[in-house]
Amino acid sequence: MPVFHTKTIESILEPVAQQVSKLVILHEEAEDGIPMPDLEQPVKSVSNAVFNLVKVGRDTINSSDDPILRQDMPGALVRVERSSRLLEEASGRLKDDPFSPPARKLLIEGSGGILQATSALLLCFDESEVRKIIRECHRVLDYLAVAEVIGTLDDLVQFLRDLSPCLSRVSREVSAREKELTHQVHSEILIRCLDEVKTLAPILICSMKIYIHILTQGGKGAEEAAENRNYLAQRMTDEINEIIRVLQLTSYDEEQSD
Amino acid sequence: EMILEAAKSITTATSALIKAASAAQRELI
Repeated sequence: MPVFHTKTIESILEPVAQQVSKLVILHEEAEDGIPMPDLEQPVKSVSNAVFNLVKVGRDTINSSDDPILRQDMPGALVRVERSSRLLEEASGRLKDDPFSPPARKLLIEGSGGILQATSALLLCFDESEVRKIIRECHRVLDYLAVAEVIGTLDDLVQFLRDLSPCLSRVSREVSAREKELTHQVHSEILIRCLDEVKTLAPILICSMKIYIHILTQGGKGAEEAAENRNYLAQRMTDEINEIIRVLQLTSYDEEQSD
Repeated sequence: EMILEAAKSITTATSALIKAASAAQRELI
């Protein structure tokens, strides 16, 4: 049974994955002892659903500004369509000969193909959603990189105005993502990193304020204050980088690395 | 997202198809 790395993908694919496995086993055991029922209507329902998915998929491709999604999704759509045609062919052949073993094989191949192609499509879409979160994370990293050049209170106010909404979006999106993951360890790492970022953010701002205050008071101790600020900015950077790394992991990666 | 709904419709329809195809075989076993 395949492992699905988000709850949404799991809820969509797992029921049909179980059915496909059962179908293969049933046909291996039953071989061609009894005739197959007329499958024209259920196959027609699949074809209609595939037609709709292809339409929605093309709209998604056309409206997306993600070049990887635009490159990968058409292939998955073609595979879904191809599998649907296998089912239509199986249904047609079974109408002529309800005992036909090649038609039964086509049925299994088409069902499995639908599962795999839909899985590829959902993965492609999911990876694109993850890239959106990662883009937000990179914005935060860009702001953290300029923390050390903030030398006045006005600059600090502007820095906060820029960083805060970005950090809020990262927090909201990573938190939602963490709840979506089926992989417990990945989920826990995201929670831990996000908590760290939330704890460190006000301390970093405070350290920047202290640094600016020291500068305006003559500069004694400025070097230590700058070191402290840089240390905090680096720790936040490390946590955000770890979030980016884990967001890109799937359960499959973990199994491969094991 | 519409794409998730559309994918859900496919897997639901495919499940129904497999159930229909498996029913007769299940009786045999």
